[in-house]
This record gives sequence, structure tokens and C-alpha cells, in this order.
Amino acid sequence: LPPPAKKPLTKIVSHLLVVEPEKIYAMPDPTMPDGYIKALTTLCDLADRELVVIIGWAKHIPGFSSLSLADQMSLLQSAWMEILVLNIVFRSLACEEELVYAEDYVVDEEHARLSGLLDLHVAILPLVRRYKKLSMEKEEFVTLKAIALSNSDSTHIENVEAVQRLQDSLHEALQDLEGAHNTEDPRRTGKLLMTLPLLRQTAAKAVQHFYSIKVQGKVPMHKLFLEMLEAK
Amino acid sequence: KEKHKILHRLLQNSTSPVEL
Repeated sequence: LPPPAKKPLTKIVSHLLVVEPEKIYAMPDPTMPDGYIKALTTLCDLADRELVVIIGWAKHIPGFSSLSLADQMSLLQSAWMEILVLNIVFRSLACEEELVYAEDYVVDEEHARLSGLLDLHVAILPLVRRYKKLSMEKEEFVTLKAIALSNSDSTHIENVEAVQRLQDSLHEALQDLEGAHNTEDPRRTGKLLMTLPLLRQTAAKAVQHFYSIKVQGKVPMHKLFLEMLEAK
Repeated sequence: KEKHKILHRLLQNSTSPVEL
């Protein structure tokens, strides 16, 4: 028997799939000697460029641009690293114990150790394993990423009701998606939402990691990345 | 806001808002 036809995706999820950013490339500087400074310079530059993309992406989340500019800023300042980490994690789902920071920057444990990225590597891998176990799909990833942004628990929100409405609409989109596509597991929405504490914990470790690097002052960082780190 | 001027500027660069 043919499998039952899947219901159409909710409007929000279809929209989030369309506005999902293109692949990003790290383009490590070939003139720099390999090692700690080069690896971190590459990652900081990549993060800075990806932040620009994330800010553009956020504006396409239905309802986000209707928030006040101050609330848009507060959500992004709280959640940017969770979004960066979730992007890395989703790109890494097809790999074995490797992190796909970018299409051209895939790091295994050995490379991570040699380039001083082991702490970050070890911090992010449990999240990859968690989503692998759930076999997270792209529709779920794009929705969860928007939920992470709306649910960033910033203490500086002006219009709490408006942010709540945004959370509710994205939560509903995830529930509808699971209702239509994963009828065999009625707890799947909950299982996905229950990954968010580990995402926050991982992002906090990553922020700490890059903040220490900023304090050491040996790695050049672009202005937007610095600005977001300082907002933390 | 003065401290976060790049984020502010990037958010202000307009694309039409997507309504719920």
C-alpha cells in the first residue's frame, strides 16, 4: 500500500523553509599558518558573517518585524548564539562526530584538538547526538530555530504580550507540523521543545569560550560579533 | 542602543515586515 499522503505544511513552516539562508563558507585565509589563531580567526569571521545573515533571516519570521525595534534587538542579543549553534548542529547531523561549522570547514576531534577548538567541539557534540536520536527534520529545525529566538528569555522586553503572541504562533506551527507529519509519536513536539535547555546551555558555553578569547585579545574580531558578545 | 549600532542599523534596513 502507498503511504498516506502527508498533509500540507502550515503556512508558517513553509515560509520558514523558503527564507532559510543559503549555505555559508568559512574560506580560511590560506596565507595564515595553521593552528589556534588561524582556527579562531576563521570561526570569528564566519560567525560575524553568519550573524548578518541571521539578522536578515529573523526579519522574515512571520510577526518578528512587527515587534518594536528594541524588542527585536533584545531577542537577537539573547538568542544569537543559540541560533548559530543550532545551525552548526543541523549541518552536522549527517556526520559522525564531526562539526560542520561551514560547508568548507568540517572539524573532527583531532582537528579540534590541534587547533584549540576541543572545548567548543566537546560542548556542541552532545546536542548533535540529541537531535540525531530524534532524527530531526529540516521542517522541525527551521521552526525550532524561530522558537529559540522568540523564547530567548530576555529580561529587557518592552511588549511581553507581543512576544508571547509570536511564541504562541510558532509553538502552534510546530504542533501542527507534528500533528500532520508525525502522528505516530504524540509526544514529539514536547521532545523537541525539551532540547531547548541543552541548546541554551551549549550556547552559554560557546559565548563563554569566545568571550575569553576576546579578553585575551590575540584573535581579530569584527565589530558585529564583538557587539553581540558584549551584549551578553 | 548607541552601543549596539550595527545590530540596530541591520534591523532598520528595511524589508517589508511579514505579518502573522
